[in-house]
Amino acid sequence: ALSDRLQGVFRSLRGRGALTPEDVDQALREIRLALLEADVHFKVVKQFLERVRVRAVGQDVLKSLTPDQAVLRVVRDEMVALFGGGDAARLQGSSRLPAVVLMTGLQGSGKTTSTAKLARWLVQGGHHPLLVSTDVYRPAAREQLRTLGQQNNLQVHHPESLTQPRAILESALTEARSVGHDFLLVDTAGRLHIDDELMAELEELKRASQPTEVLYVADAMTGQDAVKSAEEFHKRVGTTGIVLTKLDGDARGGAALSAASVTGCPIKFAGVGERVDELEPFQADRMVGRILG
Amino acid sequence: LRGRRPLEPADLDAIEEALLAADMGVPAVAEAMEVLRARSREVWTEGRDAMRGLLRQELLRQLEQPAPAARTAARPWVVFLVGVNGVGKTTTIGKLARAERAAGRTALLVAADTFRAAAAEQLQVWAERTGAAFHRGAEGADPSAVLTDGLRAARSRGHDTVLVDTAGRLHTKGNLMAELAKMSRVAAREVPDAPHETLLVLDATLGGNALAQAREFAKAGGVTGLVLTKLDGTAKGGVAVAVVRELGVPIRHVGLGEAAEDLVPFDASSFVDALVG
Ligand SMILES: Nc1nc2c(ncn2[C@@H]2O[C@H](COP(=O)(O)OP(=O)(O)OP(=O)(O)O)[C@@H](O)[C@H]2O)c(=O)[nH]1
Ligand SMILES: Nc1nc2c(ncn2[C@@H]2O[C@H](COP(=O)(O)OP(=O)(O)OP(=O)(O)O)[C@@H](O)[C@H]2O)c(=O)[nH]1
Ligand SMILES: [Mg+2]
Ligand SMILES: [Mg+2]
Repeated sequence: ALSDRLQGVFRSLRGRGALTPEDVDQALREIRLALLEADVHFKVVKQFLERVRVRAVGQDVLKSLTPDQAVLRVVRDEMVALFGGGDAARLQGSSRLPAVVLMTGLQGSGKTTSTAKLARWLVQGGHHPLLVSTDVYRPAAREQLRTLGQQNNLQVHHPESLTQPRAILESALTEARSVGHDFLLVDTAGRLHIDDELMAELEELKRASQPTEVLYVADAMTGQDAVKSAEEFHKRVGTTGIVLTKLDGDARGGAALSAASVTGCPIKFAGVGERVDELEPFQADRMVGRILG
Repeated sequence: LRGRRPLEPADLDAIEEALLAADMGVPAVAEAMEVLRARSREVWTEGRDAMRGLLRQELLRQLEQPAPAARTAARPWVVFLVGVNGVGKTTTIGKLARAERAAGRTALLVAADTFRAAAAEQLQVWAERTGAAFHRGAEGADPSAVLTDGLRAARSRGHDTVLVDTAGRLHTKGNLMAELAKMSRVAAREVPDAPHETLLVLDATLGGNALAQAREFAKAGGVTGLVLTKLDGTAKGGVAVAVVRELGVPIRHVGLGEAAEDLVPFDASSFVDALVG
């Protein structure tokens, strides 16, 4: 664990009196290794370490009786700050109903499952969400959302005869307005951030629905690529929050730090299982402990 | 020796960052850099290009070791696709079904993912698209029971190949890994030496966790080969190098998209070129 490694670094320096900035550099090297091993992107690591270094060469660390703990505290504080403080488990509503939540992300990241999870979470909070899938590409994608809806008593709009994402979305908006749903959750097809045609489609869906939330659904097991994809989605469709999935595994989850850092978006929710009730508000301090190991 | 110069720290840093960015992982990158430093003393190098050449050689050496076992005349030839959630197992089966048809063989697709919503429906579409036969059970049925019925159907109908779709499962879930081990035993009871292939599907976007996945799946049901999917994205899949070394099995196929034709045999040199840059 990083705490042990930092202890090791500072143990060898004990009895020399106050720390020097060079001693702090040695600690930073340990932190760098820990973050890289946790799959944080190497550029994000560089930027993050710089923020830590600036604070770590301050008097309260250099003069501390337990410098390893002082440095660790700085690392933890900076990381929690990067995660947006961790109280973001809210979906922005709208006075103009329905408030639209657009689910976006790479193939297989957990969008469809998370759409159903968020709907259930909204229902628990006393809301009346409508769900719709605009994924006309993946075999049985719309069936998947429909089945999740049936299994969990969620309202899913399923205009069988429509085959265009834009038309499906418009149909769902009409349905939501006429029935009075206060939220419309829109599942979209997985797509590569470098697929210009599909990214343009996503931009079009955003323009047509004016969402209050554009959520980027990211797989916690993602490696260095997390930066590229999160950044591109954020640039093209203006993501407002991140849902981190598959946290019930043992991936260290450095992708979380990469995605949050490069987009400036808060991680709002954590997927912690395949069942629709396995969604939690994202807990920043827990994530920090997991990444640091 | 005109134009040749020893390696500079900036060159080494640039190469190290490229390898890290490709998800090769801290230990493998450190090891590759060590090899580079050691070998760069024995040859005059011409800066980064020559360094990349050395690296390419080293990585190719690591990847080309295990040669894939040849397919026998066993009938039906049974292939399991396994891996964690969302990596591309079902889609890869669709692509393999198309390849079987192109090779003049008949295939039966078995929907042994009885858990996830619309999993069987998804596989059925692939069967229709590729002209393969299809077998499923009821939603929530025991996957081993669906597998048994599917294998019996394949034997009685004389299918050449059986492609078995399994549910995505995190390697940390003991009960799900035990279920996979049971499916392997059940297959062996129905068809001698089945499953003849167990392909572990790895998503190119995976980070270091792929290694833990590989270890657990190898322990649970045995893994005979790897499929690396989504290499049409920007992720390089560098973690596959560590997996190949650890498991001693080859990367068999590479997924380059979402359509039935988007599967190619693994080509080590183009893979390594993309890693090293
Ligand atoms: N263990 C675990 N599995 C999850 C979680 N979220 C989603 N999954 C699983 O991940 C797989 C992919 O989920 P989907 O919801 O189909 O992903 P998607 O992003 O909609 O996929 P595409 O539409 O193909 O891009 C499924 O097997 C889900 O059950 C999670 O938090 N934990
Ligand atoms: N771009 C790209 N997408 C792929 C590739 N292979 C699969 N996909 C996509 O990844 C998503 C998940 O694929 P699935 O085949 O459902 O994955 P799975 O492993 O069966 O998922 P679960 O059964 O839920 O665990 C789908 O949107 C596929 O179209 C690939 O090689 N490239
Ligand atoms: Mg989906
Ligand atoms: Mg599947």
